[in-house]
Amino acid sequence: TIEMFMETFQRVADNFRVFFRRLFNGGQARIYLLDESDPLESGIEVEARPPGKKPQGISLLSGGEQAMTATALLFSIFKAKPSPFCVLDEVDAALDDANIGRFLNLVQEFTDDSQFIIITHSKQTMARANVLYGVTMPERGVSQLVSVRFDEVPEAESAA
Amino acid sequence: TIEMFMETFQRVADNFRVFFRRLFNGGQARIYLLDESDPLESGIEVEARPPGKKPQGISLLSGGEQAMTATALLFSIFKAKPSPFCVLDEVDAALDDANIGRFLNLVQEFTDDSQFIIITHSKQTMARANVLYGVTMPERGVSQLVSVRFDEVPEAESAA
Amino acid sequence: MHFKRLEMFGFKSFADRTQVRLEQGITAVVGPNGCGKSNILDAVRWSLGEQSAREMRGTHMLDLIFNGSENRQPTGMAEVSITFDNSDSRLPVDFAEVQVTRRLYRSGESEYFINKTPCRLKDIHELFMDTGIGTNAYSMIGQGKIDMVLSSKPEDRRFLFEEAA
Amino acid sequence: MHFKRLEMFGFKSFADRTQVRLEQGITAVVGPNGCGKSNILDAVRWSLGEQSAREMRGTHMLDLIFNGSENRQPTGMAEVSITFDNSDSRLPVDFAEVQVTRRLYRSGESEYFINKTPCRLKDIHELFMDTGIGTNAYSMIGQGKIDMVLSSKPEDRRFLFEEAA
Ligand SMILES: Nc1ncnc2c1ncn2[C@@H]1O[C@H](COP(=O)(O)OP(=O)(O)OP(=O)(O)O)[C@@H](O)[C@H]1O
Ligand SMILES: Nc1ncnc2c1ncn2[C@@H]1O[C@H](COP(=O)(O)OP(=O)(O)OP(=O)(O)O)[C@@H](O)[C@H]1O
Ligand SMILES: [Mg+2]
Ligand SMILES: [Mg+2]
Repeated sequence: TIEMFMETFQRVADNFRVFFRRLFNGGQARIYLLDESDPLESGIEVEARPPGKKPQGISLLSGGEQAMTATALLFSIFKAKPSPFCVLDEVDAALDDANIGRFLNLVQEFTDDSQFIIITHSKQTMARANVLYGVTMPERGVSQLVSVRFDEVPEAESAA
Repeated sequence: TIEMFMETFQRVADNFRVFFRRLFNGGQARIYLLDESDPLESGIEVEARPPGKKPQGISLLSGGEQAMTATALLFSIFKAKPSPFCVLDEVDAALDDANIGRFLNLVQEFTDDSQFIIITHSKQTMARANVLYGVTMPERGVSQLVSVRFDEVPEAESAA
Repeated sequence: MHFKRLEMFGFKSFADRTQVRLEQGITAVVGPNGCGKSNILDAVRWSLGEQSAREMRGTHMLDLIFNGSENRQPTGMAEVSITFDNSDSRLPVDFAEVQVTRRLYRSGESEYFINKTPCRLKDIHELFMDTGIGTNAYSMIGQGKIDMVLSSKPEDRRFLFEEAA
Repeated sequence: MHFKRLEMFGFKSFADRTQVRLEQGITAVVGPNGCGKSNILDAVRWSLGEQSAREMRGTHMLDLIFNGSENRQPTGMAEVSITFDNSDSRLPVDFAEVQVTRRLYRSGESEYFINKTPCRLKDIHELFMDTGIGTNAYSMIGQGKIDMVLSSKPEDRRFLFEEAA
């Protein structure tokens, strides 16, 4: 229904303004309906301005800035309609260390109510995990799962 | 002309078999024309089988395996038709440390004849560079380039 | 309700029976390229009723069955079980613990179970409807997919919202 | 022949005149997110005659001119110069050193120079033709673009080969 959609959309839009500023330490961003008269069919526009920069199209944002903006949007939807768990596969791949830190701070806001499974190559993310699993292939072609401690991560030994 | 294309294609195909095995420490891969009777219009198929694994569609390869396979193909074309320089923007983003090492070994094959500009977040790649430039924004919104030594990489200080 | 564990057997590269136990908070999954991390995400999707092989990087559903390695024969089937603590009754069944199991045989035949009782795929979809669990586009982000959120056209971005609204 | 240096002035986030000197071997470019690394790649493309704003992540060519920051006014133009050592005469001009300069003004007007002599964009394209320099799809790989090599359809992959053949 139109009311349900608009109500959810408004909540997501409000979350997005807040989460963007948190992930970027400032700046501003918003989402809006391209055609407000037709909410159930309208496209959704995203505008984002990192702190200190002038507004520009999101295509001109850097790879890491786009990943952070997309993350802000995903968490905005997640907050409006939480799932009991969330699986993220290498969403930190484009992020530098400072951004990974802010990303994890935002994740931490949700961990009381939702479980997170995060596939990552980042040591910072591993350090903040409650549980760490390593996936390896001691026998080629056959996966094996092991519980690992942070200091015994099998990161470096791939066959390719 | 058909001969020119087929001659180049054959060279690229030969390079690809070799470079794939080098990047993967084994396994096998090939490229071929979907329609040999129409070389100038035919699509190009890629098959790749990492060592110890059974052949499967390339869509089932992992993110890192796909990046390594794509890299083998790009260098195969590059070897057939070398450019004086090559710019790579974060092509190592999906690779684990062992794969980055093998990727850099392959790059090293070309450095006598071509210059490489590699944008990266990987410490391993930085360590193998002849020259290291840091790009930062001490004044927000305005880029600044600095020569850096390996031990003073400005990686960690982003505003986001 | 929370996600207690995931069990895979003959699913993609997990030829041997493997159990992933989930706790509260953040579970990080690490390891070298090509070892099976993303396959775990595919297993979660499949167990929740995903019907598109492409969403799990395959061309046909049979691609999900372990197809052998240099030293192993292919298995005859793939099986994944996902187990939830349901003490808050978020799932509309009368069990404190709910286990959903899905199997696919080489013949193409499928089997589905809720707490070991055979059921249809439809029952699994209905079990998760309106619970926030399921293959929500915004709660399961596959590898390389984060860019799509922004690079997709404005009309395409709606799909994220439509699942939430 | 080799690439000696790149100079940017008012190009994207490089508001101040910036020179990147290239040596033999590997030059690594590092730094935090959003600081301008990929913009350097865009500058190289643009200086070699790239005509598609989308290849440089823009919507219009005017997007390439520094458009200001919290403390700076936009600049009136963007300028990039790329300088080559041409002692092997790989470039078909009679100079040991070749500098190609491209400018774009806010008015939309463009200027092109080879060794400070005004020329047309066409002259720049012809200068680099058959030299292996230029916006080859296989020698300039943009951020996130490595996946496209394999994910593109078989018909689309041809574009990599057609430039080489
Ligand atoms: N049905 C199958 N049988 C056997 N192996 C399979 C099957 N399906 C996929 N695989 C293998 O699983 C591997 C991919 O695993 P996955 O994508 O989980 O890797 P990953 O750990 O996420 O790696 P990366 O860090 O590179 O993303 C591939 O090598 C693929 O060949
Ligand atoms: N015309 C312009 N004027 C001012 N700033 C611009 C202009 N065009 C792009 N930018 C800015 O340049 C920044 C992007 O730079 P770039 O893509 O080079 O970052 P990067 O260093 O590659 O980062 P990442 O590691 O995240 O990929 C954006 O913040 C963008 O707003
Ligand atoms: Mg993966
Ligand atoms: Mg970049």
